[in-house]
Amino acid sequence: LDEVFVLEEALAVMQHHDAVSGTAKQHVTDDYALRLSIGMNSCSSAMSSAMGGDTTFCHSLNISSCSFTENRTDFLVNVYNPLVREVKNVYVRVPVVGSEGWRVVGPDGVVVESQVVMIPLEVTRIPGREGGAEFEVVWRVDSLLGLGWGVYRLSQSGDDAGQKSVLLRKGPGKGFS
Amino acid sequence: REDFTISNDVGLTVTFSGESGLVKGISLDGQTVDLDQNFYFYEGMSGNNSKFEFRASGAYIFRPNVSSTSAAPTMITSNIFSYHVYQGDLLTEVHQVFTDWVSQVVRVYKGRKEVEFEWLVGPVPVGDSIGREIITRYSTNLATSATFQTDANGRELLTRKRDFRPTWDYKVNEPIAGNYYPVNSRIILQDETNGVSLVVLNDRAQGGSSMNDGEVELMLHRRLLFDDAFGVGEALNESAFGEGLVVRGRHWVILGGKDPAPLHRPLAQEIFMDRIISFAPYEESNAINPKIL
Repeated sequence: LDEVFVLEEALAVMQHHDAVSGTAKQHVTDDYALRLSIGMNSCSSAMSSAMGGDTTFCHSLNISSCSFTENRTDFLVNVYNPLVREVKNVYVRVPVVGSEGWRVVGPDGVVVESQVVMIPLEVTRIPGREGGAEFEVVWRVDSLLGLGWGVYRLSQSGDDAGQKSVLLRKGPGKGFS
Repeated sequence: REDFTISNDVGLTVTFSGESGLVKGISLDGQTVDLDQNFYFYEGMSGNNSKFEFRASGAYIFRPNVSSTSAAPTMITSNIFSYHVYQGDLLTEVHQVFTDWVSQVVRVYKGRKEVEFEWLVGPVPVGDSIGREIITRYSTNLATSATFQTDANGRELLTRKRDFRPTWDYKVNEPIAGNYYPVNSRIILQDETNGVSLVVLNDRAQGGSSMNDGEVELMLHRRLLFDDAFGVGEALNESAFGEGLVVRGRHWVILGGKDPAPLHRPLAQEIFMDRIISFAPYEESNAINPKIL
């Protein structure tokens, strides 16, 4: 609980100060980001302990980057549903380096349908984005119970590999020059 | 150069112009709506804040320079630079590059009824000393009678009417900003006559409006060069790595009937309380792995 409280306090301070909205001087905003980062790391540690394993969180998934998955060819992905109701037919994306041979095995040990998609070049060129992920493995989660989770194993085994996206069509716009 | 479509197994189809590469229509469950989507910018008002008319657009105040833009935003480009269509059994997506600082992916997933727009904007160019406030606009042929709906902190949906306030006589001083409202989770257009609605859900709170009937616009990014004199003392001109910030985010567009709530309410919950993803190495010899699995 002490570890969780670090994030709780940081969020309370930031809500009180109307933080992360551009209405503060840059050095103050930098301090908000620092407090938030410390709180998130602390909370991640608590969640990792709760799950009883060597768990890692990736905070750059919003720019399709994750140093953990980019450096492995066999790993587990835990998908947790924070809603109190069941969700069905939702999709998960994980950035990876190579596009070949990715297989996704679901919680019941059965290979699930997956697809490897290309990350747009413009995303890979975002200033400050680290890592070399050029693809994402996408798969469908049929069902997650309320406050429940499912663990998926991703491996670049080559057997039962998922599908790769096919370039169907391309074209320059009229303004191409 | 012919128009093309992407679609899925539940009857969702998005039509694109083969000529321009832009979205031009959406259909679901037998309903079809013309849908144009593009990116625009408002020029931010500059000024020294000495008088009302010199008030600058900044962190607290959205104030486009309506005199230079004739109260209409400038389209970033009418024809995108390039597009690529990638198809698979689970999803089909169209990668669109508008300019060197605006690009987007439009996605349709198997079994899902919403269209996903994932936009990437920035660094916003300001080399000409003009601050820019970037919006995306979804234009339809729906007859909306100057009204639209926005949510209040993700709960009650409130009906907004252009250039109107329900409890006082409204005098229009700010034709654009005066019609902007907070959009915390969704903004909705409804055509009562034809029983058609268009819902746009966002992944973060944004400003939004409907400046013309059948249109929805949401503000994605702002880079401004003047302080608005509300105490910050700095312009909203954030930078990283020597450049302006880049933002990436998503909108989900749903085509619904007279009552779209059964579609957008569950989805909004799923967006707000999104799945939390964590990772662990897999090692056959690690006793914890089978336990987790």
